[in-house]
Amino acid sequence: MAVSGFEGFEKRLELHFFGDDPKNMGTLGLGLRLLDFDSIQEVLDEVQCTVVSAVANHYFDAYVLSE
Amino acid sequence: SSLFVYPTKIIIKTCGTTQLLKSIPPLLRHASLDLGLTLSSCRYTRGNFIFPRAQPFPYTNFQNEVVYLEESLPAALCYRKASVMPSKTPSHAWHVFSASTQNTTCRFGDSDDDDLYTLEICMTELDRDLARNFFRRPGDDKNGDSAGKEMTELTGISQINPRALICDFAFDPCGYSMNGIDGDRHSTIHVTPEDGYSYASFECVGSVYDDREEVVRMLKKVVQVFRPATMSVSTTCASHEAWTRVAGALEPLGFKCRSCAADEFPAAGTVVYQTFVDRR
Repeated sequence: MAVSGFEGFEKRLELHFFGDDPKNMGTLGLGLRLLDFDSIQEVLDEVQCTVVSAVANHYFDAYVLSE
Repeated sequence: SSLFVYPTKIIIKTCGTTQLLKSIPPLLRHASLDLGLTLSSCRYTRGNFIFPRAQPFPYTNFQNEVVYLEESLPAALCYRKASVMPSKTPSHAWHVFSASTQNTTCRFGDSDDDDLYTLEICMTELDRDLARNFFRRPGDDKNGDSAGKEMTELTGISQINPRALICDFAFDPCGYSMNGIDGDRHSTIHVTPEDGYSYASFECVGSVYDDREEVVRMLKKVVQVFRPATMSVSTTCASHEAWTRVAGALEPLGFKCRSCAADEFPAAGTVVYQTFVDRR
């Protein structure tokens, strides 16, 4: 097995969703941003990542992850 | 690695040997059960791994990844396409899988977004002196956040998009990740600075209506921060206009375009994959 270093090249996944009913987007149109942190952490556990830093604005939430 | 959560879109971009595709089942479940939201399209992209044999299944080869994706996605996403976009160098290829409920190349079925494009840049063989900026200083009594902030300023990354609010982190003993937020547009940088397999990525969202000079200025700054020997640039856009800006920006910086491949994908639009080498 070749000596391995840390793999820099990323895998990137982009998923788009829609709601049949505008209600699904929540009162402020937050949609997926309404997912609670436990749900996000459950997803990241599957990926084998954890959140080390986070920031948000009116439009979206951004998390820096550590493998 | 990074995660972006928009109201109707989620982007996860992870390095190392992470099991990214295992995120799909819990994401679909929570979106549906918690929020009543349904998946309309999916796009998976990656370059060539430097250490492919270190990857776990299914990332051992793209066919396995495609089978895994096909089995994870609902049948409603019936328009699907997988392609490995070539370049002139065997070590560089761009792997794309896209699936949608609509057989359209306008971005994610939303023609309002047709002017937007996503730029995914992968840089290898970073300039050694510049890569050294992404090592923690022993005994710097900083944490990941404060060391990350220091790297962001020291390297000039804060100047790539001066408007962006930056969330950054420096790993120990080396490595760096940042997310930028500028209105409804994200950007992100991940750096693996170790000599022999140094790598940096830059991703951002732009619009074909943006000032042309803005793209040139931004790419020039990215090149100044990392000075890579090789760069690959993937542009995903409904219109055919975005990718020409990239070549126009990089060639005056001393980079020669070695290859250019284009292909159409459901919901993603046109993906143009270009590779560049430093002429020096």
